[in-house]
Amino acid sequence: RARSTDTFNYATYHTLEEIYDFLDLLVEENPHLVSKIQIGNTYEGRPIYVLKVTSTWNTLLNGLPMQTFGKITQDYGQDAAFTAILDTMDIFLEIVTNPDGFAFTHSTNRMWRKTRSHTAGSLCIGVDPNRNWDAGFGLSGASSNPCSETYHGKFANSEVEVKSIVDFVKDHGNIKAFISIHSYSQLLMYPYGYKTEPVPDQDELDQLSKAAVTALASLYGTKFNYGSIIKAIYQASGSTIDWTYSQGIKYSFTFELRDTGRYGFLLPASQIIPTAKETWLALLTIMEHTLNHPY
Amino acid sequence: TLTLPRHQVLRISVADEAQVQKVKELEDLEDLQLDFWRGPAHPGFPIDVRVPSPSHSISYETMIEDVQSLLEEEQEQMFAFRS
Repeated sequence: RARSTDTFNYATYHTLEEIYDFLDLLVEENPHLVSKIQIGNTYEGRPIYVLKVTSTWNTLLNGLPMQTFGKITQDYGQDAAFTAILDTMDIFLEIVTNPDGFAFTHSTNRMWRKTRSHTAGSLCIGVDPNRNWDAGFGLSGASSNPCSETYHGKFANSEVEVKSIVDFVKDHGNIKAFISIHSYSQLLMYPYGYKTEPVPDQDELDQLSKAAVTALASLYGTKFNYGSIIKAIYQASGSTIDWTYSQGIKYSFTFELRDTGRYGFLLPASQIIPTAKETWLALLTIMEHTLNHPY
Repeated sequence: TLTLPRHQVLRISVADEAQVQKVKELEDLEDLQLDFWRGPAHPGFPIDVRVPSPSHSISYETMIEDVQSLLEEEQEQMFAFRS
């Protein structure tokens, strides 16, 4: 276990246990800025955590080891734009959205991407968590075959990993932006995925996407495409941000991160930090826009 | 731990809608054990698929020569970090 976030190696991959230890370190080192919320348990009983970052206690921040808390705490109080964001909004981070799948990936099958729930009547295991949301659920763009990588599950929210976030978002009731991050393909997308009809906020989301990918490219020149899910990539039903948009969260986006080197799901560890750095610029653009365009 | 000896990842280029459909048909054939990392979408949009061995007559280039070697490299990095 890393003794502090100072000694945590951000440039390598980690097991679930190491990541969960890291979350605890973040909370221990920044008790007045960061708190850990358990939003549920996975199918196999692992806890699902969300980190809450809030500046409610910002007067106590000066004494914190700023260099130890990654970009968010580094920039708070230093970067004017980000400070304004965190002074107004809380940020919630769900670092591992599919803990069972993540653990299985590291222990048994590195290529595993689904949940680990059992489907009655099938020998195949798991559901694609990004086809299990209650938005166009079960339509074209997801598979009804439990053996498929895009299996949508028996019913919307059948996966506790999905239902936990659904409940969290509903209980909060005032989330203004929601960003779902995936690898890979270098895309920034907004709703819809299950139908070709443009969203009511199409023009604004498209402009914001353009600004975000421009900011991202400013660091290393990584080129991202953007657009609605169905137009930028392919039809996908039951996807996360179609549901969040339907809940009134206008700034709903999904990222497919960089594929420089073309390693797909096996992004070389040397690219973890550059990917994080460039992605942060796009996230900042979206958060800043959300702050400046209240609704 | 499941190993993937000689598995490759191919980047397939589809020229038209007919080829997109052809790859979609392949996707449905479970016995081929194809694992689509990036599924068939539109002509000109790359398709990435992990395969037990190279096959098919559709134009492709090999994106990853040996998945297992990359997995082992990743494991070594993680162990090195822990030690």
